[in-house]
Amino acid sequence: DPNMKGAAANEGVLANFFNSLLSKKTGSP
Amino acid sequence: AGHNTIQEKTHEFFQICDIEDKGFITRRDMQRLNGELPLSADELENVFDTLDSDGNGFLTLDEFSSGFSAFLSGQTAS
Repeated sequence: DPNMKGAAANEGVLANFFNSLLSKKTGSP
Repeated sequence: AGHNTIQEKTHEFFQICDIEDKGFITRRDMQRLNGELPLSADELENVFDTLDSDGNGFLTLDEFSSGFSAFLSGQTAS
């Protein structure tokens, strides 16, 4: 399934994105 | 209580991306985050494509929240 493969490949970049948002909110103002 | 917090966070993050408070996020909004987040334009494009599951070019809160849930379940699984 090419969709599943794409999702797996993008999992890292998605995690990166949300982690950045998380640290943006918890980081210095 | 935990569920509520996740919803709040989702909404908070959505609003960071939805700069003009349109109720949806476009590819262009995503590109603007380039200066705010330590991600390249390519990576942001990738994030947008991943979250825009129906591929219509508009990222709704619903799609955004599914992506965030997927991220959270990935975090807890590892």
